[in-house]
Amino acid sequence: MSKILAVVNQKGGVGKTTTTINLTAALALEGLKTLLIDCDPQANSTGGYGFPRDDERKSTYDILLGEATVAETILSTEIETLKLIPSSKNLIGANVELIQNENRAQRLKEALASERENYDFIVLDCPPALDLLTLNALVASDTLLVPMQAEYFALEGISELMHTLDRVRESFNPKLEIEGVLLTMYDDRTNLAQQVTENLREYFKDKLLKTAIPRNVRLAEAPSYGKPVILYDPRSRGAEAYTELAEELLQRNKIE
Amino acid sequence: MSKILAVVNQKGGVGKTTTTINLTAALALEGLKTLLIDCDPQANSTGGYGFPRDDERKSTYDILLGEATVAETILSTEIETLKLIPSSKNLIGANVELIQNENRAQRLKEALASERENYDFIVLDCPPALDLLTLNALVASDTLLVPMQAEYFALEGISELMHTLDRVRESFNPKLEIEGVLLTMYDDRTNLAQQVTENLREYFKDKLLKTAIPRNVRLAEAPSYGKPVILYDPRSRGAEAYTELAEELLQRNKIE
Ligand SMILES: Nc1ncnc2c1ncn2[C@@H]1O[C@H](COP(=O)(O)OP(=O)(O)OP(=O)(O)O)[C@@H](O)[C@H]1O
Ligand SMILES: Nc1ncnc2c1ncn2[C@@H]1O[C@H](COP(=O)(O)OP(=O)(O)OP(=O)(O)O)[C@@H](O)[C@H]1O
Ligand SMILES: [Mg+2]
Ligand SMILES: [Mg+2]
Repeated sequence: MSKILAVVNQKGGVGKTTTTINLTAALALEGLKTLLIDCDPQANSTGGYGFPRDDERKSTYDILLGEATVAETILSTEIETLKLIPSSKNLIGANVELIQNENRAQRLKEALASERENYDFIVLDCPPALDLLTLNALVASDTLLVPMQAEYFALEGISELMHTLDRVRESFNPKLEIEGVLLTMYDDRTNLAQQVTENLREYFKDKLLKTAIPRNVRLAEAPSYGKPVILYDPRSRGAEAYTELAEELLQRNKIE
Repeated sequence: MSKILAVVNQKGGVGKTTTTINLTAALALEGLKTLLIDCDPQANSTGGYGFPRDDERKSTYDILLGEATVAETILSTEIETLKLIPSSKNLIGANVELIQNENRAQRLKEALASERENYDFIVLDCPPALDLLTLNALVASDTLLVPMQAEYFALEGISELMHTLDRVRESFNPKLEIEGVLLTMYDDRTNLAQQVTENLREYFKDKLLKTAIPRNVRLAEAPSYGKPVILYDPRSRGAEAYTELAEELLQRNKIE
């Protein structure tokens, strides 16, 4: 059993990277073999696990361009069962360099085909855009996790995201499903959050995950130490929330 | 005197749109003739001023593709001295459609050349990417305003942004300067914010603006009413902070 999960939302700053880093850590610490692939040229998932910026190191860019295999790019982390494929700023160029390529949307899917059985979970961190990088992640994935802030601009972006999913299902990946919508930086005391959450519940129904991630400064501090929050401050509300998220996803997938 | 100002940061969710909406309102209410141009396919600045999504309406997309003039796309707002050029989701396509075009980076600059004298300030809201849309905005602008959260991932993105500025100055726009770096969603009580702010002050020196925008839920609520915060809740801390920002920018530009 191996699951590929893309963490996607074209709205910026909703917690895609924070979710990718902390969900992969929680899954790996439960003993699951986990691979994080950083598909964002900002390389924040790479930096958040303590890997310095290095544009000479083989990265997701080289995989998409066919100049390296998955095995050649994999890095070990301080968690035994967690591996990571770094991103680099070269990835910005991939959007243009792959334009002429017939199967430009399926590069990542093809590269992962032989590797996926080595992992229980492969998690893809995406950039804040519905571009060729996010498209590659969606085509390669079984499901997608959509972090969302309970704020107005988040609602504006939903229809565009759903429209993109439909196009990906029609042309490339008919089985692509929503794993769940995750409320992030959630403060249930404000009217705004309550109203938006109500709208999200009506729209997504049981796809709106029970776990909501509260705003917790320890989540924002952890990346400056190059660690997921569960290793930086295991008793923090952020660490508890992402552990709860991992458990909810495992239950939904009937694992353990 | 006419100033074109791009609001830019490839890091997502830092307050680019919130700054564009509320700065343009504050400038216009001071009596300055102001034009907001939404260069982000998410069209949040457009929605934040109450304009519904409408992909048939002429937009920034049509200007970049040469299918409409600035005059044909301008919309009036409830503020007499504020006009707006809407975005649309078609703008996602511009990145690819303009690839073959020789002067693809200068489309916006050329379109604005004849219009700029009609305005005191033209403010451009950019997407969370260093793509062709942001490039068009940088090439067309005199200066750029960089909203930034005092958090770790914000620091990671600075070198890439500065690198892009150097390239734009070399090839297209030698006079492009930083207008200022604006701290947003700022909470000076956390250690993280204090440390990051210290780093930003060392790096940007007097370009770090004195005004910092506090986290204020009224700023997040206002767009759902289609109004800038200064019209939604004029006595809020958010409204005060953006008025203060407008005044600081006017002082720095020796206006009024
Ligand atoms: N639950 C949380 N509590 C406090 N801070 C958070 C939380 N989640 C994310 N953050 C902080 O908010 C900012 C945005 O989060 P993050 O960078 O993970 O979002 P993103 O969607 O990956 O952004 P981008 O669109 O740029 O890729 C970061 O500085 C992060 O540390
Ligand atoms: N000072 C503030 N206080 C409270 N909420 C804020 C503040 N500034 C912005 N927000 C909220 O934070 C979220 C992100 O802000 P915004 O959308 O303006 O950022 P952005 O940089 O334009 O994002 P993107 O990268 O997606 O274009 C929005 O929901 C907005 O309403
Ligand atoms: Mg990210
Ligand atoms: Mg925006």
